Amino acid sequence: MQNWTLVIHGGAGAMARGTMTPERDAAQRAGLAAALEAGKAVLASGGAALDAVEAAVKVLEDNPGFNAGRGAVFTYEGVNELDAAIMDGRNRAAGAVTGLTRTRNPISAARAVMEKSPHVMLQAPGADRFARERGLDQVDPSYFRTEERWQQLQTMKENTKTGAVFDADMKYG
Amino acid sequence: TVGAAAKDMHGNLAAATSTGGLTGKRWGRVGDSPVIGAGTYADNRGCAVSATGSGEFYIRIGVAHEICARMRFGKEDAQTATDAVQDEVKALGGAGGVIAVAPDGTSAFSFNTPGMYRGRATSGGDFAVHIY
Repeated sequence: MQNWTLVIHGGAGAMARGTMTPERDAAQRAGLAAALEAGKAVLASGGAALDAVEAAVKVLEDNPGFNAGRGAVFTYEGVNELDAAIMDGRNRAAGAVTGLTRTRNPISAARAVMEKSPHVMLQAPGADRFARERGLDQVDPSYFRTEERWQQLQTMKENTKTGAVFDADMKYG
Repeated sequence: TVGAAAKDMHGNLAAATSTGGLTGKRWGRVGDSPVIGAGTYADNRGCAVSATGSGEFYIRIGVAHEICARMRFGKEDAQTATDAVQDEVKALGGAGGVIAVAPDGTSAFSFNTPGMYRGRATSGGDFAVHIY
């Protein structure tokens, strides 16, 4: 008997439902539905939960409408630094990466750390090198950039100058 | 941040989270998403969780592991456990949301932030996406 469940999230974007254009709302819903379909296809065919969550997250990483992979936000220095983690409930095996700038699908890098290394977390250039050595798709850092996210950084920097900072004490690390 | 939590036909759980972090982050700041037990956790004995929101609060509380421990030891269902830990995040001044799947296949969304994008699909025929 089939008995599987998949839940996904696309983050807590600044845009609540009421502030989005109908086109943006439709695009986000389509993106979420595509991710659900990808995970559902794995589970409905008897596949593993681990494969399903990776498949769903990869779809959202490739979708520039979400803050992961392509379309991720920018650091203060104007770089896309990507983080990801994955965990297998069967044996509590886990893998995480932080500060990636060249690996197209960070969630697959996290999985490679879990399955192809004795570690749990790798970070920054070393994590990209590890992913590259494991044959994961590499891209130019500009692949992750979208104009919308770039402008959000510029707006935030402008706000810090004028004092209209949306987070007065800049608790970003 | 994006994430997924699943239970498969074999009864196994898994969770995954991926993010670009916060706009304008500095000094190599890392939030909760890649911190096992904070933004991501899965344990067949407890649940599978992925979180999104003010990472610093989620790390300090250990949100994902806290939810699993409440379900494993406190025998709470997914909605009760996620709501309780989200309330703690909120009480400390944090904002965000979590998704969770329990070993019995039930699932939960809990969040206190606008724009929460989420979706659910089940073998029972559920298939829906929502935007808060």
